[in-house]
Amino acid sequence: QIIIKDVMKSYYTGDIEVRALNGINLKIKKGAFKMILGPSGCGKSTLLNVLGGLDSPDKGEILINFDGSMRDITKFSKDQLTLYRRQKIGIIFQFYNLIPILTALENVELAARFSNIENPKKKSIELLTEFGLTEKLDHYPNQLSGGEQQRVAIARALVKDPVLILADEPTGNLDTKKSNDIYRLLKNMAVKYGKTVLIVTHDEDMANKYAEKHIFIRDGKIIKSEEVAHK
Amino acid sequence: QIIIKDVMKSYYTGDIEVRALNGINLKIKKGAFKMILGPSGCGKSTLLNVLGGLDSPDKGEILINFDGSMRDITKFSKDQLTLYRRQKIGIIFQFYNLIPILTALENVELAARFSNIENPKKKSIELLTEFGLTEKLDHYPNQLSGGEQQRVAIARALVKDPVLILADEPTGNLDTKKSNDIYRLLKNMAVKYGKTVLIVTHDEDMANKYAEKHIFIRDGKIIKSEEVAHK
Ligand SMILES: Nc1ncnc2c1ncn2[C@@H]1O[C@H](COP(=O)(O)OP(=O)(O)OP(=O)(O)O)[C@@H](O)[C@H]1O
Ligand SMILES: Nc1ncnc2c1ncn2[C@@H]1O[C@H](COP(=O)(O)OP(=O)(O)OP(=O)(O)O)[C@@H](O)[C@H]1O
Ligand SMILES: [Mg+2]
Ligand SMILES: [Mg+2]
Repeated sequence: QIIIKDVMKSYYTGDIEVRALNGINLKIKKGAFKMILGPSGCGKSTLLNVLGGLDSPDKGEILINFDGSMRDITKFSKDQLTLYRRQKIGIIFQFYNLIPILTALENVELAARFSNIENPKKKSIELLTEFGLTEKLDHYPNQLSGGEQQRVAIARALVKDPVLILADEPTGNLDTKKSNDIYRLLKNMAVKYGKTVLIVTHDEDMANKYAEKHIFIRDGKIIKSEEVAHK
Repeated sequence: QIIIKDVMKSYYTGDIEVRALNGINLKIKKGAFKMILGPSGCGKSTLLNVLGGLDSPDKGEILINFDGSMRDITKFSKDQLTLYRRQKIGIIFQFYNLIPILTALENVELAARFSNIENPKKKSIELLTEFGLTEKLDHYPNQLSGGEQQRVAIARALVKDPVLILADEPTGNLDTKKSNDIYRLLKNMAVKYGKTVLIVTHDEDMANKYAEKHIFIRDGKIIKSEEVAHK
């Protein structure tokens, strides 16, 4: 379960303040499968970054229950955050963030080893094979197509069997068939394995196909569904 | 007009050959507006790279008429290719390739200045404003959201008023409204200004909305439309 309370986050360029998150309040059940939608620049990636412990908000609390009790990750020490990121959550970044000097397999294996799962190498190969990348295990990121890099990023997020999956536009560079495979897989993670899955997407059709009652963001705030229907 | 004849291109990882382009034959009329579709890894970005003079094929010819006569760009010298890239074509890359140490405005202005158009700074500001980025002119790429970076990349490709526009998934990180704005703009470039526009996209709905008779690629080859209908 996730409770986000009054979260604010600003960026500063020179002395101009950009309120990327301007009072986010949200409750998400365990095992939920939710789509996050909103116009470009409205704060979706920033929200995922603070949920993933990659960035801290200026104000507010983020309570997450990932080991039996609700913990406020905004109060974590650097070490606690590192453990949280490595073991509890899988993040698929908008721009993948693959390590350029590691092969596709090494990128996934590194995440697997950091998370203490059993058989990290075997699991990494299995996932990459499931995503059609058997022939690309030894390719470096710059030797892969856009959609191949995206699939490596997805494998890296999922191999550690995380309790919370944060996906920032996970199929932007994949064709329709592979996109559907990924959404079905992610939905299965929630429905069958009880993982909490949050997906940022611009694809309203995919969002409507796999989920209902999406989370809408505009100008750093959650907007109510009634307001959305009229825009 | 563009004539692509028997173009082949392979990549080598170790001693394994990947035939990214395996015999491409294609004729494209001047002022055409064509979508290029195909599964992840089938060769779309590679095709755009050789059309854009960023990479040379191993075999075949690419004849382009951009200054009155058909020229085979595979025979160009390094200098000729540089001039071709800077002045004649606008490329929107799958991963943008913005220069990290230049601001949004400087990124667009640099391309404008290299292309010899009049009023490069004014035109750059105009385009970025049209894309909703007035407040972000002085932001660096890492201070922009994914969709904002994408819009800067689009502005940079278009500001030089190119005769050929090559767009590799130009709206992957944009919401539906902005995506439609971009497609409408690109279509206008062809219909109203006679520019040749080739768009790689995974979004079949957008493709069908704005064009007909798409170009389909699979395993580095063009496939006939009748074959596509049955898959
Ligand atoms: N530098 C490279 N070295 C080795 N193989 C490469 C290299 N670049 C691309 N490839 C391979 O060439 C093939 C075509 O790549 P390309 O990037 O053109 O695909 P694409 O159609 O654009 O895919 P996507 O839709 O995923 O972006 C892929 O199988 C890819 O793995
Ligand atoms: N490092 C930064 N410095 C300054 N402003 C920033 C920085 N990072 C993001 N922003 C701004 O914060 C706002 C929210 O950015 P965010 O990346 O969360 O948007 P987004 O909803 O993910 O957009 P997209 O759909 O385009 O990816 C944007 O207006 C952006 O320009
Ligand atoms: Mg984003
Ligand atoms: Mg590509």
